Amino acid sequence: HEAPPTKDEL
Amino acid sequence: MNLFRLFGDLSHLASIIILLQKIRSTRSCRGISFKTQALYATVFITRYLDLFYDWVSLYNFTMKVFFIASSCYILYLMRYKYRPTHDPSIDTFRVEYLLGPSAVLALLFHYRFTVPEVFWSFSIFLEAVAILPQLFMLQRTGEAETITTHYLAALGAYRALYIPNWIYRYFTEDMVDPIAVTAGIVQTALYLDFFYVYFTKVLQGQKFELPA
Repeated sequence: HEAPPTKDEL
Repeated sequence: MNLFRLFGDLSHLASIIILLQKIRSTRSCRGISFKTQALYATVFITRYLDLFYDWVSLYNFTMKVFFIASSCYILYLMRYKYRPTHDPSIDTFRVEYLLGPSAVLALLFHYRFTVPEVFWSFSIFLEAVAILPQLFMLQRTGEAETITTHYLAALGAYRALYIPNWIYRYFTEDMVDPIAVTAGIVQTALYLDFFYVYFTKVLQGQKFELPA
């Protein structure tokens, strides 16, 4: 798996 | 942050304020699905576990705290303060059918096999379908108070606005979050029927009534 996207969304 | 995202979040905030206003002004939670509200509280708590170890921004932190706190407060209002105004006999959607598949999907699709990441995926899948008990209740009763339809419209607008936000981010930041995007499109699609009646009836000044 790739790195998870940055969790900046709510 | 782009305008779609900002207006989406503001619409989400507005939906919660409208819901609180509905409960306060009618002194009743009639027409509101307790199950949907409990699912939203579950969504926020399982998604925002990173509140304790990951700092994104003051905006992000404040919104997360607000969503967790307001969803718990709404549950308190429904369960205790206005309990007699909630009729469980029309809030009959089986939430197991939403929780189970969301858990299975989270175990199958996640970015890392860690507790917070699997919970995060779970919350994304659960949020996509958390509105179903509410829509099911609306379908059963066939009508809704106008303020309740404004709540649903603001909630639907929040989801709809996240879609252009993702398209924008794809082109400007090369950012793609396939789990959030897939679940988000499903979630928005669930509102289409509702939006149709909202635009053709409520915004024309008529009562929200479904054809018999």
